[in-house]
Amino acid sequence: ALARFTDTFVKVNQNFQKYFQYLFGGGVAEVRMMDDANPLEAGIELFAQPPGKRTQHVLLLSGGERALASIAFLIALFSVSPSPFLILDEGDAALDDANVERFLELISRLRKEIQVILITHNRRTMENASTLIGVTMDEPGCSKVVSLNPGEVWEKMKL
Amino acid sequence: ALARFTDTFVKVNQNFQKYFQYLFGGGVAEVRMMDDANPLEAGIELFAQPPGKRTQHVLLLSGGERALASIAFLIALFSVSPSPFLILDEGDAALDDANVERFLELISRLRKEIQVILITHNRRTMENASTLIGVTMDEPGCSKVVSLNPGEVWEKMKL
Amino acid sequence: THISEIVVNGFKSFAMRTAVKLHEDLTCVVGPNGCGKSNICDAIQWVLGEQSPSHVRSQNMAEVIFAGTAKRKAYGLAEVTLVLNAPKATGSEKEKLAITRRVVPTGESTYLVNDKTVRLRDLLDLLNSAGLNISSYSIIGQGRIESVLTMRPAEKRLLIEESA
Amino acid sequence: THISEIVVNGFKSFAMRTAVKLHEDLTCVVGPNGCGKSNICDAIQWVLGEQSPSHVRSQNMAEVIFAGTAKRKAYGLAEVTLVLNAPKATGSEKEKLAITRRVVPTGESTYLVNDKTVRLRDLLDLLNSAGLNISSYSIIGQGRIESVLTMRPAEKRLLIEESA
Ligand SMILES: Nc1ncnc2c1ncn2[C@@H]1O[C@H](COP(=O)(O)OP(=O)(O)OP(=O)(O)O)[C@@H](O)[C@H]1O
Ligand SMILES: Nc1ncnc2c1ncn2[C@@H]1O[C@H](COP(=O)(O)OP(=O)(O)OP(=O)(O)O)[C@@H](O)[C@H]1O
Ligand SMILES: [Mg+2]
Ligand SMILES: [Mg+2]
Repeated sequence: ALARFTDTFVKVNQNFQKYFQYLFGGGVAEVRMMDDANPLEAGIELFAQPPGKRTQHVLLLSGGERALASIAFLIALFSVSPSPFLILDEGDAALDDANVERFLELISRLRKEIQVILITHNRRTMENASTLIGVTMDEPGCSKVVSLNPGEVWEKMKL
Repeated sequence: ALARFTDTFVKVNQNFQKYFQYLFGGGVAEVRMMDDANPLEAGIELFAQPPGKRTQHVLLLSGGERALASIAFLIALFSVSPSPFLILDEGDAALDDANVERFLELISRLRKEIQVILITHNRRTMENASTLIGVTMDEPGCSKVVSLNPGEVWEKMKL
Repeated sequence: THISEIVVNGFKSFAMRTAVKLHEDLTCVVGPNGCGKSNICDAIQWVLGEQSPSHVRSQNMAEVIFAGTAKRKAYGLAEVTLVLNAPKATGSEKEKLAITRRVVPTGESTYLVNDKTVRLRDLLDLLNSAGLNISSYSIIGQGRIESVLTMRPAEKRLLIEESA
Repeated sequence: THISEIVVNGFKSFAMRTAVKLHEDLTCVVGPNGCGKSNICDAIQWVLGEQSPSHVRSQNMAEVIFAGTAKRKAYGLAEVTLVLNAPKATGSEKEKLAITRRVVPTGESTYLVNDKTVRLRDLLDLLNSAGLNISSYSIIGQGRIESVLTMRPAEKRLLIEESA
């Protein structure tokens, strides 16, 4: 059991670093054991160093940096133990335009391996979809669904 | 003390209703005492009915609806006891385009009475500013500030 | 393996039977605030056997049933069906796997696989054996993107153990 | 009354003395993720006497001091000055009120009004008497827009009492 955990731990750590560098354009990310002497029980924590900044606990990052670091950690977990799909509900809300582009590059790699479903208000994200689902409430309180072409989004959806 | 509290309570309730209707284009909002028999101690809760929907506790609203309801309640508190300024850090993040417009209409009324400072990634919000402050980190880890004209935002800020 | 469609009927704001067809690589769900996008996310989490009401933004399980609007009465049943394209255990053809969950106002749920009633435990076994390892981080709700960062160290460790 | 400018020096990511001029009606602060926008918000909250480190996203008060980067060493002092245009108690002319707060690595803060050292209590009295009733909801941090909704009923009551 310990050997399996350690093996997975090392892989998640490597992938966290890989996806963090991809999203931040550099820097270092690390999964740390809180107590090296006790690998069977110890909790883990995440540390990150955006390019040119100092290393700190991920909770001290800015709002947008935290969202990106979470995405890197999530995808690292996926790469070790793939689930058939990933659903993100407005995961891109805190990101600026440049980071949305990097996020979408990562998603375009991920979608080749698993099914991805993104709920979003961001136009750039919508433009990447293979299928675009519009949800409306023509009758207040009752949801309906329409299938959309990317071009139709603005007229039909009153977004 | 009770008379003053009740008076303030009634005013906040009226204004919460007013600003909620403004932001949602209709509907009903209400501040309720949790125990009418004990007005000196009772806690309060917020209920809302977006147009055409049923009345429910504000926490059952959607993400964007909750942000709008919070803004309505905040401005209601301000209207009763004005503070010299209001600072909102990405208060518009969860809003769709139509609700951003309504939010900005409310802000354009508020700014006539108090100073408003908005941190935002939303282009429509930026376009409304009298002064636009750009924050950059040319040297990683060190923040600098530049004063911008709305037109300059996109080149200078790499947003 | 992927979700080919999800059919919701009487679940939260979906008063009318609605089928949402999904693409096997990237599907985006868009719409104004409050129109029902996150309710679709809740529906997928719920049909896969979610037992905690707070994970589907409710105070109890009966609250996922359509509760009525100014014009319509509340319903007495909510039903969600998830249609999965899973590779057959025996070979390369795809088979359709339809998972259904229903709930009544008492809060009691029933589960069905391809229209046959099963226990929750059977459903979870089936999902696991069909390689549908749906981990706790497959569905990230609105505002919860940072939840993996704010977990306590022991909980983060569980995430790694889960993926081992 | 309004804030005419805020001057930060050695506070969080502001290693260099930086003056941010604000407009009396609407100022927008923009910039890429992680560049220091929310740090400006923290600086205003802090200079007005904030005593709880978690309200300025820190574990202790010394943590607001510039902690260094790959190229620069950490500083030994953080200082923020808020320049307010307040109507004079005696009439219609405006007077400038400069509020300054400094902190050293021990976590000890000093407060100054127009360059004269004062106690925190004096500062808070002054703000109140100058009609600068800065309520708990004047500054809404990132991701905290819904905080007024998630408060317990007794806390919401306090908000109303505060504005009475
Ligand atoms: N004491 C400190 N010394 C140096 N840098 C610090 C200090 N405290 C915080 N920082 C840095 O400031 C940066 C965060 O700034 P801030 O939260 O203001 O970003 P932001 O512009 O609001 O970004 P976002 O758009 O993502 O919300 C972080 O990268 C953090 O490392
Ligand atoms: N049991 C129920 N019956 C009827 N309506 C419900 C029920 N539960 C939730 N709702 C309604 O569904 C709506 C919320 O939908 P949802 O959270 O999916 O919106 P959304 O599209 O995600 O919006 P946003 O963009 O603001 O996040 C609310 O207005 C809520 O009142
Ligand atoms: Mg939502
Ligand atoms: Mg920020």
